[in-house]
Amino acid sequence: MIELKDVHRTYGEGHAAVHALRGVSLSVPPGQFVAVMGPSGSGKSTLLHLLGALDWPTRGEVVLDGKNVARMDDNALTRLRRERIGFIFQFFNLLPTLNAVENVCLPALLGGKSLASVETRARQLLGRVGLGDRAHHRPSQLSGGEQQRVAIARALVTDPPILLADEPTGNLDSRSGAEVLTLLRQACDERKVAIVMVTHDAGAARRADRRVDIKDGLILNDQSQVPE
Amino acid sequence: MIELKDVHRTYGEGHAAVHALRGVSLSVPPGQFVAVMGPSGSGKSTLLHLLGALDWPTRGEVVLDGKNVARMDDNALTRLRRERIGFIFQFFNLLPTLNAVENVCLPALLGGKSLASVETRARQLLGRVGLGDRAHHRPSQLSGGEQQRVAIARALVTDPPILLADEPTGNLDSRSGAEVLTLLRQACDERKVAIVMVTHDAGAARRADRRVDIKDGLILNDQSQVPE
Ligand SMILES: Nc1ncnc2c1ncn2[C@@H]1O[C@H](COP(=O)(O)OP(=O)(O)OP(=O)(O)O)[C@@H](O)[C@H]1O
Ligand SMILES: Nc1ncnc2c1ncn2[C@@H]1O[C@H](COP(=O)(O)OP(=O)(O)OP(=O)(O)O)[C@@H](O)[C@H]1O
Ligand SMILES: [Mg+2]
Ligand SMILES: [Mg+2]
Repeated sequence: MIELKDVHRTYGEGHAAVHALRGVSLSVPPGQFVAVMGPSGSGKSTLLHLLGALDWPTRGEVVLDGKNVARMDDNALTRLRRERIGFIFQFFNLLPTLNAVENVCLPALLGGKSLASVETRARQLLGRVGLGDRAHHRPSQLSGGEQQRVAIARALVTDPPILLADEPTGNLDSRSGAEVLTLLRQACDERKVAIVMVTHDAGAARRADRRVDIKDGLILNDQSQVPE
Repeated sequence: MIELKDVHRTYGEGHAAVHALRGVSLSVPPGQFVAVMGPSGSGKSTLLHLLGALDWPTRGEVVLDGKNVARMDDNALTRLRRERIGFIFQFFNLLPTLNAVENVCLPALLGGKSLASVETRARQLLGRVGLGDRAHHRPSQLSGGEQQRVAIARALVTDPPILLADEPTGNLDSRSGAEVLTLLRQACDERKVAIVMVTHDAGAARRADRRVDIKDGLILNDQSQVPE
């Protein structure tokens, strides 16, 4: 379902070049929950952005739903991202002028749905991440972890078959974090969503079906595990 | 050295009012390292902003260096913040147009020092947080955890007697996080810095001399401990 084939990503040129990924291959089928761990700066966010077609490899291929991303035109790529992928960013990328409910509804609205048809689900998801009474707050009126939870609800609103999560519990206490992981686990088990979650939290990683360790732009280790 | 006296902080009004802090008292002497833990949304960042005179209580007093913050004029308050307090923000607040070294130098430059006199120390601090080879990158060219480490180096550059750290290891792997905690522990033990660190990481909290638990805007628990 989602695949990286010997992917390289270099930033800059010459002696200042940073080789963020140096030949990474990864294949994730539907219904599999993968945790990616590794040191700060090792290439995890870069990997996730390539998987989400938000960035392009310097070498190698990215294949989503059987299609080589490099051969798709802008419109097709935009539709693919919108309909098939939910992305939880490391720093959320919420729109500051919209409140929590509006931010959560946004992917569906961009996909052509009406506010009326999606608002109920958006409020439900906010309730599930404990933000029922913060629905009308804008990001600047929310705590760090509350903003993170809005970003999580937003990624789930269109119920996409692929979820890419960049440190989704980084600003959460252990209980809110556990609730988020339960939501992700449910998406995977009940609806066969393919999930790639970057995390620095070993406890969060133990909830996955598979653990990948990355260091200096290379995969060191990739193994199945029994999820906790 | 730093004190909150029955502090309240309410956002908004009427039935939409959020009582972020509902009567918090805390007194931290020089050379004490306090860890503050609590659920997402419980008032921790609010508490830290009040301690740093970046916000004002709705009720109660904030006392820094023996002075009631409410009775200080703007200039005196600005000097106090600049000379006495290092603040590590939950989302860093780096200047996007400056590179890592320039961001780290900024507090000293604003305090009247020349770039030449502070640049050596800035580069040293960046080296200590593992960013020696990222000194010339701007924030958009840094990973999440690298940006966080620039923010940490910046808070230390003027060697202030008070350090306020909002989830300083939230985007760091365990090894980078341990290095940061060592730096903080050193400031406290060797230079009698008073530190208040908000964290969701119980391991980080165990490095402190005292642990405060906050929930729904109130302190539940405040006790000394032997630092790990
Ligand atoms: N400008 C505002 N208007 C209304 N409510 C606000 C505003 N800013 C913060 N809040 C609310 O105040 C409460 C406390 O916020 P605070 O940022 O102190 O939480 P926190 O403990 O730091 O949480 P986290 O662990 O998620 O960072 C939150 O529930 C938040 O929704
Ligand atoms: N635009 C850029 N120009 C140059 N180097 C960059 C750029 N963006 C990222 N980098 C570098 O690429 C490396 C990988 O970055 P990436 O964001 O993928 O790391 P990460 O594993 O997500 O780290 P973290 O855990 O800190 O979030 C980092 O060392 C970073 O400095
Ligand atoms: Mg990252
Ligand atoms: Mg906070």
